[in-house]
Formats: sequence, C-alpha cells, structure tokens
Amino acid sequence: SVNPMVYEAQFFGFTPQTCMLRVYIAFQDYLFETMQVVDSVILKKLDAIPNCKISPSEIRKSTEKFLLFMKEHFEKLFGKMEEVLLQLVLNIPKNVLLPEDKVQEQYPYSKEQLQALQEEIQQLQQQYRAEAAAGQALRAELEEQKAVQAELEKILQWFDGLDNICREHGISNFKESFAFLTQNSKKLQELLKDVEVKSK
Amino acid sequence: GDYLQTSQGQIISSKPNYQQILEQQGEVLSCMELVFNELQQTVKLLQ
Amino acid sequence: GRAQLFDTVVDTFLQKLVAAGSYQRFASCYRRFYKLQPELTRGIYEQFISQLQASIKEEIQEIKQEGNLEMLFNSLDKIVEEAKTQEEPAWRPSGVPEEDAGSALAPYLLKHRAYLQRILREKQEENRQAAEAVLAGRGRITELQQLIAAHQQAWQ
Repeated sequence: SVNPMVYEAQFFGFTPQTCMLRVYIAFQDYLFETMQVVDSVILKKLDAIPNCKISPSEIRKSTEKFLLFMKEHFEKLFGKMEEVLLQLVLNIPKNVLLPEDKVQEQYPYSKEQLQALQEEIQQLQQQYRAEAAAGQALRAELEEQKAVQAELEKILQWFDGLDNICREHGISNFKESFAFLTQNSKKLQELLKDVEVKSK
Repeated sequence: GDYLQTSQGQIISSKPNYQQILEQQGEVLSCMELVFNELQQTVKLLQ
Repeated sequence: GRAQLFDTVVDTFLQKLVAAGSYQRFASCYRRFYKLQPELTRGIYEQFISQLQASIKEEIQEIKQEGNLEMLFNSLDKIVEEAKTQEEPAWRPSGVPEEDAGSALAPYLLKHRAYLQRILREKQEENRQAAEAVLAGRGRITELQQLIAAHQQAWQ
C-alpha cells in the first residue's frame, strides 16, 4: 500500500520520500548537535563555578531529558509536516499529465497496434524497393528499345534506299519492268525463229 | 518474378524478346539476299 | 503556490518545535543549573533556539537550491493549472517500458509511414510514366517489324 510516487520522481528527479528523509535526518542531526553544544557549554560553565555541587552526569541527564522531550515533539511535528508536503507540495495530482508524456494521450498505442504499424512500415519499405527495381527494369527496357529501334530503322532505311536506286535508274516497278523485259525477249526469240524459218 | 507484385508488373513480365526480333531481321536480310541473287540471275538470262 | 506553501509549512514546523521546546521546559529540565545561573540558562537557551532555527533554515535553503525546487514548484503549479479542466485521471507509466515506449515511438513511426506512402506513390507514378513509354516503344518496334516484313514480301 505504499505509494512509491514514481511519477513525482520523474518530475522532481528524486522521490518525495527521499527528500523528506533527507530533511528529517538533517533536522534531527541539527537538533542532536545543538543539544550537544548546549550540554558542553553548560559543563564548561560549571567548571568555571567554584564549589559547584552539580555533577556533569546530572547535566547529562538533564540534556537527555530535554532532548527526549524535543525528539518526541520533533517526531510528531515532522510527521504532520511530511504529510502536508507529500500531499500538497511534492505530489502530482491524478488528473495531471507531465508535458513529456503528452504523447501518451495523443498516441495511445498498444503493443499490438505498434507492432501492426511496424509491420505496415516494413511492407511499405518492401513495396518501395520492388517499385524501385521495377523502375530500373522499365528504364533498362527503354534503353534496349532504343537500340532495337535504331537497328530496325536502319533496315527500313536500307529498303528505302533500294527503292531510291530503282527510281534513279528509271525502274519504278520491278514487276512490270521484268514482265516487259520477259515479253520482249520472248518476242525477240519468236522473231529469230521467224527469220531462221524464212531464210531456210 | 518479384515484378508481378509491383504496379507495372504485368508490363514488365510481358517484355518481348528483343534479341529474337533482331535475329529475325537477320533472316529478312538473308531472304533478301536470295531474292537479289535470283533477280541477278534472271537479268543475266534476259540479257 | 507550492513554493510558498513549502516555506510556510517548514516555518510552521519550526515555530511549533520552538514553542514546544519553551524556555520553561528547558529550565525545568536543567532545574539545578537554572537555579544556580538563571541568566546564563536564559542565554544558553536563546542561543540554542537561534542556532537550531538558523541550521534548519540553512538546510532548507540548501535543499531548495540543490534540487532547484523553486523552479520545479513554479513549473508544477503551471502544469497543474493547465490541467484543471481535465477531470479524468491522466495517463501514468505502466512500469513496463516496452508498453510505454510504444506511444513515444508512435509519432515517429507515423511520420515514417506517411513518408514511405508518399515516396511509394511518387515511385509508382514514375513507373507508370516509364511503362507508358515502354508500351509506346514496343508499339513502334512492332510497326517497324511490320513495315520491314511488308517490304520483304513486296520484293519476294
């Protein structure tokens, strides 16, 4: 049932109980030290008084009596002080969220939700890598296409060149020209036959 | 195989064989060589 | 504010302690010495009280300075004031760092996710354009092949 006051420790840098303990020990030490001084001062004064019938042990007993009395009251009063300080001064009310923890209310992510988010991120990274590789593949194909197109256009140009040569030499239509030549050579052959027959 | 999962996966997977295309043009040129040989012979014959 | 309350509580403690350890009580404890030297007894008592008060006050100052308590108390007062409309209990650490760190990481992960989504979209758009060019290129190559084939057939 002891409240460790960890949230307060997060804010202050120390637990309130540690602080109160420090104060308690320091106050108690001062009380004892001061009483010790009182005791030694009285004993010194006694030494200076001639024929003094008061013994040092008597003084010691008186000091102890007074110290005991003071300690009792000290404990009671300190207890009350501690209670007030722990409840009202060195505490963070339940409804208060420290500024550094605002993110906990803005992003209340459970472990599972966070895992899902991390998995989603991993997936996106994989997708991006795949798209990047796909982009490279597409660009590589574009380069390949340039080379292939260049070759095909060269062949087409060659065909156009053939057509130009034919045109330059007056052959607009090879088929027709060959048909014409074949016909003519057939005619020539027939003429030759005719001439041979007539000369015989 | 990984490309199929990408946005343009189908296009990448259907890449034609450009090497084959160029090799086919080689065949075209061989064919043309034959055609011209024939033409040459025919012209010689006609001459 | 907390700073003032702290000082008040400590002062009250000190006053009550001094009141409890009154001169009458002191004298009654050192009765024989008091009878012998009443003035001296009074003097010693005054010094005792003065010394005790001074030591305690000095210690409190030291604690306040070491812990920077004044600044912390004022800061806490401000934070409490800002949260006064908040009725529900606020979040507290669960004690399991794994669980609590999640929410601290979340904003960075969300930012990273948004960034990845954006660059993925951009890359996909880039690829879409490249794919369009590739398709156009394939079409052109097919066209060239057909033209060449037509020429070849014509010659044949």
